[in-house]
This record gives sequence, C-alpha cells and structure tokens, in this order.
Amino acid sequence: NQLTAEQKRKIEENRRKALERRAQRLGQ
Amino acid sequence: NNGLSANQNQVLSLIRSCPDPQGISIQDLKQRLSGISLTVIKQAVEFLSNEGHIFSTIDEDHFKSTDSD
Repeated sequence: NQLTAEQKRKIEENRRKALERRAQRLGQ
Repeated sequence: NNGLSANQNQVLSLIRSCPDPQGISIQDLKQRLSGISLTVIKQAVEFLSNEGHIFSTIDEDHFKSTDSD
C-alpha cells in the first residue's frame, strides 16, 4: 500500500496545480 | 454557503475525509453515495477538480482534496 517515489512526486505536482487553479478562481 | 451544490458538497466532504495517501477512488465514492448516480458523481468530481478543490493522484480515478493534511 506504500506509494512509490514517482507516485508521490506526481501527487505533489497535481496538488500544486490544483492550488494554482483554486487561487485563479478566487482571484477572479 | 460555499457556492457548491448539495451533491458537490457531499462528494467533496467524502474526498476530504479519506486518509489514504492516494486518496479515494470513483468506485469508493459511488459505493458510499449510493443515492447519487455515477454520472452525477463524475460531473461533481470534474467541477471540483476544475475549481481546484480536488486533484487526481496516482491515476485519473483517485482524488484528494487540496485542503486535507
């Protein structure tokens, strides 16, 4: 059930992109 | 009122409550939200993702929320 380093990296990247989308929506 | 529909809030709440590092799957959401159709769940997931409330994790079928942990 452990995530690989690549999976962790992908999750962090997707979280960062989602936070950017959230900030963009809130800024409109 | 946070601007989300009742269905969207239910989906977001379940995604937020999942402690797994890979998040919750669409299948798990469907199982827990037995009163909501798969189509409506997928529409809610897409909306929440576009708005930056949630994001996909290990594949396009697992989701976590941006404001959990």
